[in-house]
Amino acid sequence: DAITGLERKIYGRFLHITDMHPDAFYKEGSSIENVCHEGKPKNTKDRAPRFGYATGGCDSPPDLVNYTLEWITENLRDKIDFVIWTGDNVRHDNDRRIPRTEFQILDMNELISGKIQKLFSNPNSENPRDFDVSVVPSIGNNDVFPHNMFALGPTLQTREYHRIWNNLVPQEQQRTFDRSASFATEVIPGKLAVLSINTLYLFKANPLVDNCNSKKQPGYQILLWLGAVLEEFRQRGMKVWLSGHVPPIEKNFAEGCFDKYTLWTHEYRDIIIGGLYGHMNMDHFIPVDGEASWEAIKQSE
Amino acid sequence: QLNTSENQKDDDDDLDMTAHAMAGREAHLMGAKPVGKEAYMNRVRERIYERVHQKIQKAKPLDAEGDDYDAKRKSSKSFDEICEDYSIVSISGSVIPTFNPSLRVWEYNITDLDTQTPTWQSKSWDQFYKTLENIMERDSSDIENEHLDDPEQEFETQRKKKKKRGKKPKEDKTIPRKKPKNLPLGPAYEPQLFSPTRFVQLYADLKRINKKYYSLLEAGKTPDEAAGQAFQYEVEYASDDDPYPMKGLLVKDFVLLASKLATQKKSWNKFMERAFMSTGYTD
Repeated sequence: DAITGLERKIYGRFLHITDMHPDAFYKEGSSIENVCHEGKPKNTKDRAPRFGYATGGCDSPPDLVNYTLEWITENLRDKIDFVIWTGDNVRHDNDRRIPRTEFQILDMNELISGKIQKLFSNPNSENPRDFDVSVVPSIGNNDVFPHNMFALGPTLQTREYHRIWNNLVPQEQQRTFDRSASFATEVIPGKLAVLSINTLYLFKANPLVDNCNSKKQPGYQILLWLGAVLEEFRQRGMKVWLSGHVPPIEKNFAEGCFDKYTLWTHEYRDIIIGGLYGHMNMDHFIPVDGEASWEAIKQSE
Repeated sequence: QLNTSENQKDDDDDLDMTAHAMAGREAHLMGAKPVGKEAYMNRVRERIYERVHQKIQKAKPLDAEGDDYDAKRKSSKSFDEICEDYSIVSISGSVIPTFNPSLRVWEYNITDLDTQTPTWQSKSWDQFYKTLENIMERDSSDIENEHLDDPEQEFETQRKKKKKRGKKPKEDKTIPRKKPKNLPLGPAYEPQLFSPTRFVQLYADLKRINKKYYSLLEAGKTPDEAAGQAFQYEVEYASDDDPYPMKGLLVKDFVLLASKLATQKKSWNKFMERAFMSTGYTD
């Protein structure tokens, strides 16, 4: 353990959790048609149950999130080495009667971050950075305000996330985090790391992102960061998992960003183990073709 | 002038209204019931898995030197070389009940963990990140100097660039150099320390949980007692389960699965059921 210097048992297991979307306005017994916020249900099928209703279009009741975390405490916490947590920790902006505010978004993120940190921290230590299980969070498109929009740092929002994840972002990365909202954690010191990549800088739906070709683009900057960090891990003989909220597939990434990102994953295949993402709520995988991306880049040039 | 200004205002208002409508629609879609997810998955099958299948069908057979090998028709790459072209983007199910809430536990190889000593660098992380910060800072200063937002300056920059034509263009630092040939393939491609070996997909069957919870309440349990007894995640499936058990989770295992999903209806149906966390969702 890099913090305590003590030996830690490694289990060969880790958890990926994503898109919790807790909704403080969720009301048990309200109408599912009214996004589980209010109204008398039309019938029993329209009644919002305590733990949420699958495919109904409502966000998570706080009970679903709390009981999920409790279940993790009892069943997984002491059997895993680290947690990859890929964002979207607030409700959707799906009710015009109660539009989300920046404060609500940050407050909910702070609340959830506090719960997660408490769950995985070392209860016998006074050091807030001492975790039994390392946690690597990343920012989701619903964790920012306005929805999807996130500017290259330093901004008030990157500073806020640095404050909220203060114990989770390694201290020496404070300044680069303020700029990129991305960081790397050595989950097994000197051997294995997880990169938290702020994929919003590559995301097509972020109005501040056009492409990854101009230096003034956030995507250009995040790729600079990614390249430098990957090379450093290669030099150190370490392996890495990539993680982020928006999956790097053509449908999601801005022009040029998809191909450039794919190239990095392809050319660092000596150290990258894989990439874990959320956002789409569906369990599936996409094989991305590095050689096809080289072709696309050559053609665009 | 007045008319033009009025027209301009109308145009702006129209634009504002359209923008609001679009934002509203998007917000509604983002938080609404799942729509078109089956169609999306079918597109993944047709456009991605099918392409992977086609590519590996053309792989150079192991006995490629033999007379039967039609060099024109087949790719010059072997199956392993084709797998090397790919990396895998794993997209996970969520806790939010778009479908049933889910979590994934990954398992990985730690067999040689104790025998491998970390390679400590002489340069500290502190030093590395300071250097990186400087590089990014310098790049940002370049942007300020470029004055890209000023059309006149932009024109001037372009004119100067044209003058310099013929000079080798600056290296784009956001495009990587090719992997040095002497570096071996990593844990995603060959079994070794940290190679992913298996995953277990957990899910909370909300229909069953809520049903149990309300029947426990009716039976006289307190809400806390009922919730404690009713709420649980269970194993939905593991990566080595039928009908498409994966031997491991290397890139080649995913490539083979993609090919199988492109061609085998039974496996594809199960894959779809799992993609929607066993909710039985269809478009």
